[in-house]
Amino acid sequence: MNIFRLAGDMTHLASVLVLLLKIHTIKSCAGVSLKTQELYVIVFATRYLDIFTSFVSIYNSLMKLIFLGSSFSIVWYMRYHKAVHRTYDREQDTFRHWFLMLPCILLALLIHEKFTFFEVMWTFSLYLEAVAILPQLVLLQRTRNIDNLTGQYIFLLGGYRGFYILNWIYRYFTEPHYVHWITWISGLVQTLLYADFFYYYFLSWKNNKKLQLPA
Amino acid sequence: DSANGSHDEL
Repeated sequence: MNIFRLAGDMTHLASVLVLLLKIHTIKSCAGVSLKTQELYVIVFATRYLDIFTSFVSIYNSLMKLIFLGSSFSIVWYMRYHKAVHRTYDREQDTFRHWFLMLPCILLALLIHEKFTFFEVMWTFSLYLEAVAILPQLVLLQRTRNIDNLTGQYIFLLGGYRGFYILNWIYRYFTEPHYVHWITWISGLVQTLLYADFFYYYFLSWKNNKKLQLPA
Repeated sequence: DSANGSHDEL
């Protein structure tokens, strides 16, 4: 564990907490894409299939449980909690899951490190995570008005990806045989998807203005 | 899985 990996995990954790805070205390999920949240449930469920079979550390197992539990509870809140569900932008959040999942399934079957069930599922989760934010970015683009918590949520998620890239660079130079092209390329694609959002986030921060995306 | 370093990440 290096400082970049820890910073990445902590920003990831913070992003989830910010979203839960918004949903749990303000009872609002306005501007939050249920499609993206459901894709994250699938990402974590397929990636952490090994939670009972491979043990790395208490830290890892605990974080896996937190990410699984929080993503499930966010989707539960948005679907079944009456007050929260009322605030959901259903008409705007129209992205189709299969449009993203199908190419990821095919790609995972074609390109993987090992052709085993767990490994293909793990690889699928990497590909899907790379594009899971797209419905959220489309929703932002459509609603344009972004409240502070939603903006911070996406900013922290993007930060998590950025720190993971630094972690890979660090591990590549400090650990022998640490080469994982699939993880790196899908991670890089994922981070690049945030670039546009980051640009406008920093612009609004610099000018001390409310974040607003161009039409 | 020590043979696959990416699996110790989240």
